[in-house]
Amino acid sequence: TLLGFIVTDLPIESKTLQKMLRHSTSRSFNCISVDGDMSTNDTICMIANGAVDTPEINENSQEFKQVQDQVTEFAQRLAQLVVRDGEGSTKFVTVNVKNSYSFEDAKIIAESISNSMLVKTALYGQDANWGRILCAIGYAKLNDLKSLNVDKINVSFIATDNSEPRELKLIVNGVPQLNIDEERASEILALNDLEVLVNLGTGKEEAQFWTCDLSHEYVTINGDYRS
Amino acid sequence: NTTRKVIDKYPLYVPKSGTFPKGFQVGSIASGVKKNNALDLGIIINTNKSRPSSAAAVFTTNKFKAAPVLTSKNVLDSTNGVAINAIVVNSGCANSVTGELGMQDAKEMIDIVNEQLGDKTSPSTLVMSTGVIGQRLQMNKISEGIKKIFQENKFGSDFTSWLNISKSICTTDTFPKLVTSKFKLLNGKEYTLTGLAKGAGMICPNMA
Repeated sequence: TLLGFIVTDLPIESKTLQKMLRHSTSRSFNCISVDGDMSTNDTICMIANGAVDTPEINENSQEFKQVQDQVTEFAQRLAQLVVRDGEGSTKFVTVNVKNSYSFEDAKIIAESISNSMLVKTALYGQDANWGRILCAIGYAKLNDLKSLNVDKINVSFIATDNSEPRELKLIVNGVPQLNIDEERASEILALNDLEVLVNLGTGKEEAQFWTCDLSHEYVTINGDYRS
Repeated sequence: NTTRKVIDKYPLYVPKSGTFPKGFQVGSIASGVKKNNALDLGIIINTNKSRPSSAAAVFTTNKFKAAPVLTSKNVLDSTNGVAINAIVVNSGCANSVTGELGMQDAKEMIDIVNEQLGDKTSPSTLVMSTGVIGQRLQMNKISEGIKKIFQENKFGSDFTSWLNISKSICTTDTFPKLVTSKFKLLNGKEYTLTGLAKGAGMICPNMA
């Protein structure tokens, strides 16, 4: 279960606060996956008590967009900590879907990759199994088929430690790279933080999801949670 | 593949200090629901009286919504999110799929907090629970725990109090999640955001 609350001493109108929280949640807590399961209790609350002496913020305020962006960035930091915990996880993985025809489909594809048990076990095993990533993209329940063109898709691993080459291309314009530098792949996959980049090449929208690997420890923790 | 070394994440992700927003106090206690005398009950209260607070929430879209989810949603609907002054959270038992009795238990939790705050006429508290599904809350321990937090004034606004409340909402978490940051508005006024979260498994939320 995900529970959380965010509190601030800013004065924010309650309707505006609800809008702000919805906006930030759709870009943070609703973009994480540890195991693909949704709880009966998931809740995020936010309280703004107005202890700071400044005019109340509403949707027409000059500060509205600034505060909304700051709350979103803050919520992402908090949401990412949940993934970093991830019941036995050893890796924190950012799935970045770029150049999509629609934002919704970019998010659906990112979620599909993030929830794939086989992608997650491959990441744990440090196996550059691009086939599983492609498979998860292919079965994603897209809203619009224009979002995915099999001849335009690019999939890469991105190194997160500034080492070069930063990008390891796995699929280029729909063609699997059969001569992958396995040594470089091993180096990138050995990092605790990973990035999977999917360039759909069908538009300009993008979405991010944060996930983790699936380890033996997950089964140990969850095998007897109730008893 | 061999099992990889288990990483000790606590020192990596748990802060050692922090500054927190004005006008909030937090308290926590080991009520006895969790084993090993672990913290399992927390309350956050708004102490600022300069103007009414605002509250908002997003909830699970799972069709089987737990009693605290339905109860908190009712509170927000009936108040339009105005003058919410407390959140009470317990861990160890989710109070989920517990029917009418679960609803009564969730309401009792907020009633006790409202009473302690002196807000007897209007609902001003939200409630959250996490833990095992399908078991009733041990209300004797929870009620006593809530009263004890108030009567023994276990509230504080220092770093340890905030860290403890973030521990009190954990279940299988390997570390408490506490983030706090200061920001500046265009008019130069500083404000603070502090966030707590729990979650390690059963995580793929889609809240609305």
